[in-house]
Amino acid sequence: SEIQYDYEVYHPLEEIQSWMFEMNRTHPHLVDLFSIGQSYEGRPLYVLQLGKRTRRFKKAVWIDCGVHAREWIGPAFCQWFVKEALNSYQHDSSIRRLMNQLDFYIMPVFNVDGYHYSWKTDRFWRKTRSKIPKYHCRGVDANRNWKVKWCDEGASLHPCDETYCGPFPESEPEVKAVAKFLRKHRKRVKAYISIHAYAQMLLYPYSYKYATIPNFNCVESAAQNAVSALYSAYGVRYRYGPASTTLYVSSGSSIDWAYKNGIPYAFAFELRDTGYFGFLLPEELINPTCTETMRAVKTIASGLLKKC
Amino acid sequence: YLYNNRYFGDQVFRIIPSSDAEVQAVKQLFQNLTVDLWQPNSASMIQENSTVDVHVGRNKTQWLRRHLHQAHIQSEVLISNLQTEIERQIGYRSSRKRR
Repeated sequence: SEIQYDYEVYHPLEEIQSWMFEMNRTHPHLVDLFSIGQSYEGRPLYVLQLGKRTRRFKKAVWIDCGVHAREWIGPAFCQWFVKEALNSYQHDSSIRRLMNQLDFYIMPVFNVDGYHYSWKTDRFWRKTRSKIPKYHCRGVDANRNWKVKWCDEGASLHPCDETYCGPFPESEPEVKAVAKFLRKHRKRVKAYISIHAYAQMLLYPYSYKYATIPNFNCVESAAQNAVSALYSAYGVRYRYGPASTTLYVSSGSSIDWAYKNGIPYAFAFELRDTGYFGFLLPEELINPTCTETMRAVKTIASGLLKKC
Repeated sequence: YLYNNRYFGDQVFRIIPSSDAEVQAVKQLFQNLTVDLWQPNSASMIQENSTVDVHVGRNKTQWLRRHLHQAHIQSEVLISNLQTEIERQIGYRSSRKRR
């Protein structure tokens, strides 16, 4: 049961999926598990909806992890977020307020095929696992496959490249399913958060161009508050700003798509570290990394309940 | 061994090209070598004075070290044996915890 589940070790896909069923079973009043489709290799794309059930309108936050297979700290954080939200609901007034006034859609593993492959065969796999006609290479970068400035600067047309944008926008069933869900719920979803690694950054649109978003002041202050909250845990510093200038230009990214589709707060987190371990962040660092990130995400969510 | 020990002897280099000429030289090296870029995600995004982390197979670590040295490009080895780090990340602790 939940007591035995260890949130301070990395889990393969099957264990994460069983854990999601367990969360659904043991917290029926706060959790609802559903699937938004199937991956290229036919695996279900599970999402957990967290929040107190109510008939009235509730804003919502979407959080996905594991877009890039090898970034294992992502799925570890999504599980950590669910555990914290459920365990603290009774005794933490701030979490209770968030869960009563917002819905959270959590997708612990976005790229299920790639994540599975990174456990079984290639630890540093990044892309999806779709086959590309006439090419022996496989997979599309799920963060270059969204229908926004698709395959422009910062993405590759070549199927063997790690930033391959895919044969066409939303060619990947995983991207298509999430886009469809977010379009359907766009009136309620006010924040889109995608968890990646590594670089210790908090990024927001635009990725595809050097320009300022219309609600820059609100998003910039939300990011500033979030990295301050993160810093307050263990003194870890995150850089923050538009993805194009803070990291590099890239096109077809999920945060640009979310923003273009009316989600005012779209963020990508690049979690620990800055390269000492890189993708091989030891399990001893799951706790502090997820604890500090939890503070940042709670700050972003709380900001939705205030006027900017 | 996890992954059939395929990462034994592989290394992760950190390279910081300090000029445009060095950026071009690094991009050229990576064209002659199948590498797994950790940061940034593609060679086209390599920039002056920005960090390049690259995973190199064991058969090519000497080749890359020699060519970086010849081109006077600053680099260091972040991970000297990738298999060890992989085993350390999930192999040892979590299997013991699961037991």
